Amino acid sequence: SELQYNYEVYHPLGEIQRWMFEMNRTYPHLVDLFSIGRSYEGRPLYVLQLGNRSRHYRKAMWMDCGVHAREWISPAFCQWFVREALGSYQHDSTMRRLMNHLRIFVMPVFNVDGYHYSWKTDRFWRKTRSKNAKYHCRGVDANRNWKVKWCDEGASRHPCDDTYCGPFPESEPEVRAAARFLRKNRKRLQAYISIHAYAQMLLYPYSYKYATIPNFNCVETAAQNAVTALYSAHGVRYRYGPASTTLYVSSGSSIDWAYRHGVPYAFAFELRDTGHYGFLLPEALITPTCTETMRAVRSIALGLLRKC
Amino acid sequence: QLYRNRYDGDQVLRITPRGHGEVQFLKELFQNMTVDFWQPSSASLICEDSSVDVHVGHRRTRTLKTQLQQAFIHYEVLISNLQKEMEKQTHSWSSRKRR
Repeated sequence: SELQYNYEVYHPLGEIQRWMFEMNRTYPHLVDLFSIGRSYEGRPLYVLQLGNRSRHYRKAMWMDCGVHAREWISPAFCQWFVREALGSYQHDSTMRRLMNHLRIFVMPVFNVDGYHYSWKTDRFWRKTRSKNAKYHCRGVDANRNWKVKWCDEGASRHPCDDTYCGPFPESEPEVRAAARFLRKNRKRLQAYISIHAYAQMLLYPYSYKYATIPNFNCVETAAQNAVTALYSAHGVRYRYGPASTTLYVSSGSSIDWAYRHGVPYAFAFELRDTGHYGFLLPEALITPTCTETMRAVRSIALGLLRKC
Repeated sequence: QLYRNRYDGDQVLRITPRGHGEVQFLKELFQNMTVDFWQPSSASLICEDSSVDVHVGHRRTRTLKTQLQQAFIHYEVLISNLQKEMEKQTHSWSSRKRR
């Protein structure tokens, strides 16, 4: 049952999907589980909707994990976030206020096919598992396939590259399904968060160009508050800023797509560490990484309830 | 064996290019040598004074290190044997199964 689920270890896809059903069964008033489509290999793309179902909501937040298969700490954080949000609803007034006024859509594993493949075959697989008829290489970088400055600088047109943008925008069923759902809900969406690893950064638009977003002051303040909250947990410093200058220029990314579609706060987290273990972040570091990131995401979510 | 022991002897190097010349050298080097980019996510994104973490197969570690030394490009070994690092981490899995 949910009580026995171990949040301090990595889980294969099947266990995570069973966990989603268990959360849906355990918290019927706070959780709604649904699928937004199917992956290339036909697996359901599950989303957990968190929030007090008896209350009307005007604002929503989206958080996806597992866009890049090998970044195992990412789905681990989404599970941790859901457990914390639901488990603390009764005794934490702040979390209760969040869940009463905000709908939080959580997609624990975006790239289900790639994540499964990283467990079964290649621990360092990054992309989706789609097959390109003309080439022997598989997969598209799900964070280069969004319809925003698609396949421009910072993405590759070569199917064997790790940053392959795909044969056309939203060619990947996973990206198409998420884009369709986000477009449908964009009037209520105030924040889009995508969880990646590693580099210890909090990034916001633009990724595809060196320019400043119109609501820079509000977003910069939210990012600064978030990394301060994160730091307060274990003294770990995260850099923050526009993705193009803080990390590197990349096109077709989800945060640029969400921002262009009117989501005022679009963030990408690059969780621990800075390379010592890289994608092999030990399970012993899941707890500190998730507790500090929990504080940062809470800070962003709470900021949505205030006017900037 | 985990992943059929395919990562035995593989290493992760951290290379820090100083200056445009070293960036160009690395981009050309990785045109002809297959490595797995951990960060940044591809050779086209390599830039000055930013860490380049690459996973290189055991057959190529010596060649890569020699080329970097000859070009006087600084590098360090982040993970000396990828397979051992994974076995270390999945050690807890096996004990968990027993539980």
